[in-house]
Amino acid sequence: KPGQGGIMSFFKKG
Amino acid sequence: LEARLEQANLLKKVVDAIKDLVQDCNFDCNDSGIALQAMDNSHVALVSMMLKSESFSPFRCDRNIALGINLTSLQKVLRCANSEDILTLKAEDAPDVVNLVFESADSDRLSEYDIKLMDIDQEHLGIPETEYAANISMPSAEFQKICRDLMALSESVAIECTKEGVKFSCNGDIGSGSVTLRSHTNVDKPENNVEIDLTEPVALTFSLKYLVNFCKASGLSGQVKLCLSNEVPLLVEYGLASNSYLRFYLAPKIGD
Repeated sequence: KPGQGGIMSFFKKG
Repeated sequence: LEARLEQANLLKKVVDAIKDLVQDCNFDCNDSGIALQAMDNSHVALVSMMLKSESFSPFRCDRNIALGINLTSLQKVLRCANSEDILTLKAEDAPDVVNLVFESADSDRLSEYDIKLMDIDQEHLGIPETEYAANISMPSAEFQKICRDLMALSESVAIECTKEGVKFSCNGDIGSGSVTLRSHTNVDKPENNVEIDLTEPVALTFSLKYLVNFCKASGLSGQVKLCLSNEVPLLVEYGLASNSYLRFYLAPKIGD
């Protein structure tokens, strides 16, 4: 089954 | 801040659409308008709203302020407005409250509410400008139906966009299903158009639970825009008048 990644690995803080 | 919105209903619909995803958030006010950015609790989805100053008349914001508001509280107050009411939002410098005034269109009734503000320490994420491989515009009601229908079978949906069209498919315990849309122009009812602008084929998998949640915004716009590139979050955009928007970003599922 595919896993769910988080959005913060794509959009950086700042 | 003093911002008058011709349709209190617009803000009510925005809050109704996002309040199951995000609970407390900052409304960042500056001279370009009122913006909101918040992640859901699980940090999988991101909501980004922009109500441009042109969406208000008049709009005045002398100093940048962040209004930390609990959306359940805001929803309670917005429910006090009648559907045709005009809304004026007001806040002082370093405010403790935000003031909402509802006027009926014929101006006989004026109601006024204050909502206590909260200090919200919110992480702000930088969203890179992206040239998406596929830009799809379609009726928002159609997208909502597809997401709800497929959720009956599975918790995730594969979205594949090729020259042939865009295919939404799922696989679950009881079986599988798919819906394919091709470009389609309806001269009489342009809100029924399906437009697919593709530079490169895309295939990604997303959680339907979030997509169904995003679709609560369907009442804001007859059309929804889906923007996809391989290995980046999906953008689901509901355009509002005066270039204002409500956008949702959803991280793809990985390692299928």
